Amino acid sequence: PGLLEPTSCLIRVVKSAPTLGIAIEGGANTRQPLPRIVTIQRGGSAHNCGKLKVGHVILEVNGTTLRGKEHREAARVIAEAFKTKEKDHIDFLVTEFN
Amino acid sequence: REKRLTLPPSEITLL
Repeated sequence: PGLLEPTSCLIRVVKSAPTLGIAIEGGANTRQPLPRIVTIQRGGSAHNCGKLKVGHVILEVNGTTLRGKEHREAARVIAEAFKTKEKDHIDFLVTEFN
Repeated sequence: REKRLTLPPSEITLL
């Protein structure tokens, strides 16, 4: 489904630091239906990657859609993706437009 | 659109 978003882009964040280092707001049943990045912490993996930006809306995490997921569930999906030892990276499908 | 306005703001989570 994400591939049909004309303005979406896939960003790979390598787990290069002990934290991911992003803050997100939004989720299903809120004013911001998909999680949006509101902060990127210096020194975190996301900051080191250099491609994730404040304002990016996260559509998918490692191919899992966040559409329809409430805030805590979306946050859990991202946290699990960072925690798992199976991959040394997380693939975020993001868009700059709401 | 009116429905949107009634939706609550989201909490923020640091990950």
